[in-house]
Amino acid sequence: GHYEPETACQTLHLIDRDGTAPTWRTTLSSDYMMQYWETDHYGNSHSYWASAASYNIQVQLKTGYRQLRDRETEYIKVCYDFYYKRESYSVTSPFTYEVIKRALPGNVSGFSLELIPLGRTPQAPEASAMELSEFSYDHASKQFTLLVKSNFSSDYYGHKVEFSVELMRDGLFDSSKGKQTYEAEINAASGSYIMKFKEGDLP
Amino acid sequence: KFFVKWGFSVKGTGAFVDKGRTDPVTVP
Repeated sequence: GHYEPETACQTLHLIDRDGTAPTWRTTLSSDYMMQYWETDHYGNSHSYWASAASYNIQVQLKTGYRQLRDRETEYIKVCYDFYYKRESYSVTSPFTYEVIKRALPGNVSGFSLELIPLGRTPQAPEASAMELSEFSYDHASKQFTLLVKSNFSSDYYGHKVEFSVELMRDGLFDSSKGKQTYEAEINAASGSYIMKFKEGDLP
Repeated sequence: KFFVKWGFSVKGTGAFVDKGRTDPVTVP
């Protein structure tokens, strides 16, 4: 025999924007199909498939507080492989979630998923999110200063920005004097980032 | 004269924004 379907899936399409923590329940079902053989009164045998047993897996889904914006949607696909007795899921969302999977209490077959929003998944930033404010050289300290001003939306708070800076000697043929990356945390909508270095500091 | 070529990325996005080169400064 075989399971039909062997893997059952359902996709929840979430579009609510109220920011509450709703709970969904769904059932994934499969029949165990067996092949039966019969011999008619002429002695000819033939077979047919019929369900020998039905199985149901309960799935509960709970999401923590998050707020979808206009035209944002989430898709959460939950599956159960009845042959290997394995559950799986995938989340398509503007948010990054920590997902906690638990067995259901009692003798109920199934599982629950708790989706804890960790924050919005950062999107590729606009080029205008960082603008050069000043590039200067201080004769006394022999230091170069690169001053950059940022303009990020709150989606980026807590994320890290990485600057790539390459010092170049200006000439007929520009030559690199070294390249360095600088890392900083984005924790405000607008901010200043100052990178100071000397010639020879950059590897 | 020296200038810098610079750019930035936000970790986790995989996208690098090339901001080009600054105006040069004179180093005595």
